[in-house]
Amino acid sequence: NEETVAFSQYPRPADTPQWNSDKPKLKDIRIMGYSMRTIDYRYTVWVQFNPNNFSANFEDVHAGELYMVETDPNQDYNIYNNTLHVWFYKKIL
Amino acid sequence: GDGMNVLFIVVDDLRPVLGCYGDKLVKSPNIDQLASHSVVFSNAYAQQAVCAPSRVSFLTGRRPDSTRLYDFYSYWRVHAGNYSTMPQYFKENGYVTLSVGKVFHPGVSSNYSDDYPHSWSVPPFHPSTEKYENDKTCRGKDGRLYANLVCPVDVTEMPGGTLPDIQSTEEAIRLMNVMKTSKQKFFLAVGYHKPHIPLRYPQEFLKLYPLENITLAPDPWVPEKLPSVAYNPWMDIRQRDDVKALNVSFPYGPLPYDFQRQIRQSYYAAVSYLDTQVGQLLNALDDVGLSNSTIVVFTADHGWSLGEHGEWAKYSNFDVATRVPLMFYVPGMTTSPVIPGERVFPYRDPFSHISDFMPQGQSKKVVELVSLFSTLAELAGLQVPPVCPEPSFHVVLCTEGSSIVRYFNVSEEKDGCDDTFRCF
Repeated sequence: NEETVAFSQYPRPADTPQWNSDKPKLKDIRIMGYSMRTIDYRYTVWVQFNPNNFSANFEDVHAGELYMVETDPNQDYNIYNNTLHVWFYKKIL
Repeated sequence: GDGMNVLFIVVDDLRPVLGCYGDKLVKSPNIDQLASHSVVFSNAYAQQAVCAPSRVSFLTGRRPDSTRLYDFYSYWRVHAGNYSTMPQYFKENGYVTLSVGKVFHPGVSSNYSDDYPHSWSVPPFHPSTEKYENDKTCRGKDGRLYANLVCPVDVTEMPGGTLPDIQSTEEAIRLMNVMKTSKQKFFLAVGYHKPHIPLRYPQEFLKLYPLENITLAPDPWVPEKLPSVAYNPWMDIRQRDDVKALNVSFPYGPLPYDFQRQIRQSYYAAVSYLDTQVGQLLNALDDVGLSNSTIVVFTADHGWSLGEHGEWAKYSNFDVATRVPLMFYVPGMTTSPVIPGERVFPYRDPFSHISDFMPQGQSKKVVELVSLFSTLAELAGLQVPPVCPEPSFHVVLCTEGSSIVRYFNVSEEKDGCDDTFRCF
């Protein structure tokens, strides 16, 4: 019963909301949020993105999100920065 | 499903607010009826929660990092690679491929042609009233016309006396009759506009959702630990006349609670309006006697936030913006073949039908829209496109999403679901 995963992504022009945050033009994209979803969690990293060569730099993480479906189905409590989930990284990465 | 026709229904901005997904408030009897003969995926996700990138992704079977379309302003064949599309593949395999309404996103991202002639056998149909979509057609309390977000209308007063989705249903039914006569196998894609904003729908559908029954989202606040980069400031609805008049602060608002409930009320009403269009389309499939030889796919390009996390619209990575309905009806596979002449999809009136939804097969597997291309190829008995190499810009035909037909046998699923409400 191998676990299946869904990958989504969303671009942003800046770290804080601005008038074009919803629909940045390619040339204005500076950050890409990559999400990985399984039946148990959603894990997202917002990383630096270069629109000229379409490269994402996973060494340059601007922010992260981690939601556990069972305890937080509505994704209201981001535990990305909780030290407790270091074990979690080891498991998924 | 070898050699079967394909009816591909894609809905703009529809999150799984449907009876068959466990929503207790919505009236969606026709889509629920389709679900009762289908395998329904309860964890299906779009690759990006915005129209053009999501549609080009699932229609080419490539992820946005391969189509290199994250906005609305490039055409993948020029900008990334000359990727074959799902309809193009069916066309190359002997199908007549037809597009009605909003399948590709119009404009640059589909070469101002819905990728015709590559993808389609005949020029795609667009409803003539589509051009009025953002005009001032919403009657305000003062009797004047506005371009509002919340826009229940008297259809007889609308330009042309109709609405785009009504025209799309009429054209799709006409095409089904033509295909029936010509006895050619077809891939018919029907793209409905609602519940995309403006929430413009026949006003009678409001009766299904009295405002006193409409609640706020369960979590209508911006979460404390949400990174600011993750937040979507819902710019598009702010430009609508009724929202503009509220003078809501940027970026976090919030919208007045009463107006939040009005938006939710109209989203639900637009979903029931859409359900009647799907119901007429499927009823017509029965009428032309093709329900036993046509695969039906029902899905959406992404979801829509209805106030959760203090957000509206799509434009984020939240589940409410990326999760979509996804179901496949395959005669003889997801349901036993019906006796010729027996109706599979009799029209159900949401104003009178009492929901009696019985699940057929609910899969909880986490799946992606990028898998649609390979899945439909397998269901129709075509050779499944090969998995893409990394990178694949130079490869015309391959897919980055593997077929999910292997998950159709829900009974094998460890925690398969036979009780919709418990599952959802």
